[in-house]
Amino acid sequence: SSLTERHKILHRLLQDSSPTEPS
Amino acid sequence: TLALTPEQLVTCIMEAEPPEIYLMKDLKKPFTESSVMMSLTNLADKELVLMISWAKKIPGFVELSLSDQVHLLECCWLEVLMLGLVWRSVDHPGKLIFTPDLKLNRDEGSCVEGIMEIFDMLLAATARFRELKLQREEYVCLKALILLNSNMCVSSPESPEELESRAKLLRLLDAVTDALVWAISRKGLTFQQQSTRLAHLLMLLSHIRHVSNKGIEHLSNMKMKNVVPLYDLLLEMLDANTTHSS
Repeated sequence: SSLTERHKILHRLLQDSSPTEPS
Repeated sequence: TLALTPEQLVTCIMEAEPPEIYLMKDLKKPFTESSVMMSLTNLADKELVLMISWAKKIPGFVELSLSDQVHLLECCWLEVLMLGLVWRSVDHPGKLIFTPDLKLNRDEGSCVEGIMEIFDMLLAATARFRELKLQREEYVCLKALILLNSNMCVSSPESPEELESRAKLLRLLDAVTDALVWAISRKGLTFQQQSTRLAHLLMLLSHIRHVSNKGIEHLSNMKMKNVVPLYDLLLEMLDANTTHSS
């Protein structure tokens, strides 16, 4: 699988421009 | 980043520090392997989300390529968690302060197979930082250095984009090293004593890397034995580590 597929959550949190907060 | 003085950079890194976190669920006695591991992994999962937010606030980090950002965090996440734990525990000899509502002594880890060895290494590192009277400014710089140095010997850049990102990373690493040197210089030590302190602090990072590797191995075992269900982000970070090492 591609890097992006393997690291969905980490990618999403890194690319998210809003401040990340615990779910 | 290059426009910031070491003092300004330390201020930025201090401001990036994540907020204090609480577990909010009482770990009831008697502790079991499953209940302790459940608390620790639940906490790690919450802290990982805050860690990503922390990394993004370190000046220059988001200017690195996305692939570098991912690799750096994947390589260092448990080291960063462990250095944070050591820092919280530094004024509490014999105890590991995971959160204000989860404080464990070494014996309380005895119900989890293989974890006492890791607790002992963490307590030893904490005792050493206590001896050295680690300052908050030094601690935040060390944590940023762990992040930026984490994949230095893992990946070798090839494409122009990767080379550019690597050059930025090296400049950032130099800037944070200068920030640490500045933090040490505030203590009124002689030049010789400052160099010795820098060496002592940096040498402790190899100990943290070692404990982290032990921790990854331990968590993989716990996962294989189905002791505890792992949450999505923690699972992703653990898998990245075990994939790298294999």
